[in-house]
Amino acid sequence: LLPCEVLASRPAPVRRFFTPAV
Amino acid sequence: MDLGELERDNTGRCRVSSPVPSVCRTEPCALGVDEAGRGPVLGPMVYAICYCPLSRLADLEALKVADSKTLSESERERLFEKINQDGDFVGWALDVLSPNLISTSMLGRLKYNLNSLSHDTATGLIQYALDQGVNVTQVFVDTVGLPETYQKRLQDCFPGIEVTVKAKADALYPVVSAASICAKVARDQAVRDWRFVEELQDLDTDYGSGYPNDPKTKAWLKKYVEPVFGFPQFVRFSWRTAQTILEKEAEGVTWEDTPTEDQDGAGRITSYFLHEGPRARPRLPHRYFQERGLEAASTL
Amino acid sequence: VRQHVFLLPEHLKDTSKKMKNGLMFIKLVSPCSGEGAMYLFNMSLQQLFEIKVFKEKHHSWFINESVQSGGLLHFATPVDPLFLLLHYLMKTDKEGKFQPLDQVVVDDMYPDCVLLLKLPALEKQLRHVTEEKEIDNKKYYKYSKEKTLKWLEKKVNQTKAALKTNNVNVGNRVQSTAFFSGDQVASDNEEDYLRYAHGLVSDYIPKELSDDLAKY
Repeated sequence: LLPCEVLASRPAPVRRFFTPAV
Repeated sequence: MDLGELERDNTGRCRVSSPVPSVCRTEPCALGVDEAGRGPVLGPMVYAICYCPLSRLADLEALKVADSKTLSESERERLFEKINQDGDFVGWALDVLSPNLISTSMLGRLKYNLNSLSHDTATGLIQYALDQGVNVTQVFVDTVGLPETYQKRLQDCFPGIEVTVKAKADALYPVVSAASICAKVARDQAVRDWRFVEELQDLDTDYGSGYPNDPKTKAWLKKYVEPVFGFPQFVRFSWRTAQTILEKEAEGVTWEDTPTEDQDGAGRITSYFLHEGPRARPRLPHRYFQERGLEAASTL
Repeated sequence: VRQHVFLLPEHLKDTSKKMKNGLMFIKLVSPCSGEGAMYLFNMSLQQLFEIKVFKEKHHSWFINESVQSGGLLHFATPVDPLFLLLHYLMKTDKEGKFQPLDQVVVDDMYPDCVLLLKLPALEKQLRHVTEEKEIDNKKYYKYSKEKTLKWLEKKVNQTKAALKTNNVNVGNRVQSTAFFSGDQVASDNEEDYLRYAHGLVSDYIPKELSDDLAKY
């Protein structure tokens, strides 16, 4: 969940920019 | 120069320094401050200090550090090595400020502009030299913003020290020239060995000078802008050049405190007192749901 | 393609696996507003869920390799189908006569309302809110306000008990939910609970019935 609104719903290279961590 | 810490994490601030020559603890010293990479839209900015006893200023000058601007990258590195070899009377320290730190400072909710960031970094480095026991009696600084205000600010911070702020100080004072060499060498190396944390497909690093008006740099920026994530963190998002490309190429993003034009206001205050006819007020959900931000889903 | 993030009861997970369209999203009338609202119908367990959406401005989701604007979070919670049936029973009550259920639950705006008739428990529940007649093995129903109010009173009491056990803040003092004093329950008096429970149940019944219930 992002604390901001991206004004589009679309594909995004999430894995390349975010590394999930617990 | 060991920038290992920066390579491990290039999103913040990284400090590197030489050991303090023992002579600099006992004899009165001059200290020069300078920066590298203030203008580019790519890569980190570096602030460096360089100091040596007043009695050895002539030896430092003899190293021909004065014309750092005209030197090539390899010549600068050779000079830096020479400064290091003379480690028994010259010391240095530097802060590498990552593009991410610069951007987040300038774009944060609490604006922290570039001049303040520069002033605080320079002040921090001078303080660091003092904390390490260097016997600093004179400081020479190239100006950032108005020389008089910068001079007063630094003088207030270091009352016991003679502070000189002057434009083009790196050509006038050998300790500033030496600091400039340290800063440029550090920035050259940081940029050359930059590790992109983002997995960029077949990255080409031929981005030109890194200055915003360089067509090659501009083309590189256009090529690597990602509509949702913007640029790799090698780029200073807060630079006007970067922002213009983001505004054109990337998706819009709204944040909580961004004023949105279509703010549905609560209507005019008089509407609460004058009866302008029945105000069709839909039946509000019960407080239980309102307090939890829940409402019935009318569509999916 | 718009993606939705749902919080669902665990057991629904295997429903959607077992039956092709085991879970159906349908639009039915909201008994409170009379407008359309989304519901989730579980074909295998014959269960009805209302869908609430958590909405806060300026949010988005990362879902796998995509971004979804809005950041909405949907909840599906079981709802008593009798509340929806009330809407149709009260509407047809104007004619004042006994009718078969399939002539009561008719709605060209929300034709899926016929799914309500598939809910086996429903027919047993009807006696809570209707008078019943049987002619030639066929049942006829007529809305009964008295019965309904009695049934709603039970609902309110059940809700009141649940509010207490869940320490829901019901007092009408303005109080931040993050800070509450140890003796909060003692301070929320019986009347606050009753009023709050009535308000909560009223989110599922038409306005005039809510007013009658308040009086009752």
